[in-house]
Amino acid sequence: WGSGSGSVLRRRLHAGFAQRRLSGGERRDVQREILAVLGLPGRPRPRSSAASRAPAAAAPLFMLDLYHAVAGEEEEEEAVSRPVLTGLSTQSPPPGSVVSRADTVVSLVNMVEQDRDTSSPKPYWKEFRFDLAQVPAGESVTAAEFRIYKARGIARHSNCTLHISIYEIAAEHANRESDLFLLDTQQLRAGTEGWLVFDVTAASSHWLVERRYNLGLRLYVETDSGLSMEPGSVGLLGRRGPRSKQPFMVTFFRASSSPVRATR
Amino acid sequence: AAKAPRRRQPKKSNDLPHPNKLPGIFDDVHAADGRQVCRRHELYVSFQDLGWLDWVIAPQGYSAYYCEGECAFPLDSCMNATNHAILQSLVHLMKPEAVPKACCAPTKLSATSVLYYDSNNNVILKKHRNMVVKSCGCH
Repeated sequence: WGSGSGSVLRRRLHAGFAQRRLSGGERRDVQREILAVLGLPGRPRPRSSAASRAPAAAAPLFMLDLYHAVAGEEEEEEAVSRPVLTGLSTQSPPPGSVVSRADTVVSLVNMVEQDRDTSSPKPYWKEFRFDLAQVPAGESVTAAEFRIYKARGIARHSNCTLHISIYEIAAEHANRESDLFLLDTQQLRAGTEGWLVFDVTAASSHWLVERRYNLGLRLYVETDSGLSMEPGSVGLLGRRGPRSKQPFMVTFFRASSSPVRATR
Repeated sequence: AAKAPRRRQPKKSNDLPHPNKLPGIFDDVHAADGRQVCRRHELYVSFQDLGWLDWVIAPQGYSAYYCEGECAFPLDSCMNATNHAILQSLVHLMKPEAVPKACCAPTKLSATSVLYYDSNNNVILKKHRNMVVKSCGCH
């Protein structure tokens, strides 16, 4: 069954077993059927191929770790809710049960970034907009995380405590400030370095209900005394940071019901 | 080509693992009259051969396996037979033209996961249930 050097579906070929060569149309049908089984409407065409793009960016690195954890678990057939990701050096793993029960995990990298920095009036913030067009139909969100890397930042701040808050931009207005919805907040030493993980699951209920496909997240940084700090100055990296430390979102989905295959 | 089935040493303890579950160790099990009994065979689905490695990050393919073999009387314990299949094979003995033998089919399937880029360069990890045959039996 197949063409080229091997066959698409390889079985142990006994002596004398005739292998039928597929026509072009049959090969396309085989591919379409396997894509349908994989739940894909068609063959994805990423802008540049996976092979040429070594998984250097943060999201693929994180997802590759997740894949190895889940694939290892499938082989062991002990899908117990234990912390699945052990030894994940670069980033803190999501809770084990979220991973092993998820049917789909989507890492969203496509975003637009906007800053209100020291050239504008306070409070300063950093905004990230994600295109959620790829939310899988027929699946519901079980968890969503926003991951951003914090480098050391400016030395003179290193002793103070920072309060970092993430809001969803619920609604925007032409003549006044947007409506914001607090999602998560963290308190940490200014000198802290590493990945910060914010729980943005609460925002997901708006995605599915209103089918809005552009999620806006706004990040604020304040000191203990309420002084607004520019996120970049305390070491929070955006899209201009190194590829392996660029922010991204990870969303975990569970199939609402067993997917019904479209009749053909 | 299919990977050479891994020859595993049976466990030291006396409870031998179910032959149907271990690839290759009982590959050449034959019924008394030489026909091959119902069991699991190697079948590898190659994403590489499909030319999909420009969007599939991992794996390069996966072992799906399939079930094949006779479900002929007497249905040995290794054939994972349901009670009904045992009765059906008895009736088949008496009326072969009226009632067929039980059929050899998967009794346990497991999931496989695929990590891939979508057309917007997002990275997606999708678990696909019931894609890998773990064991076969007569139904």
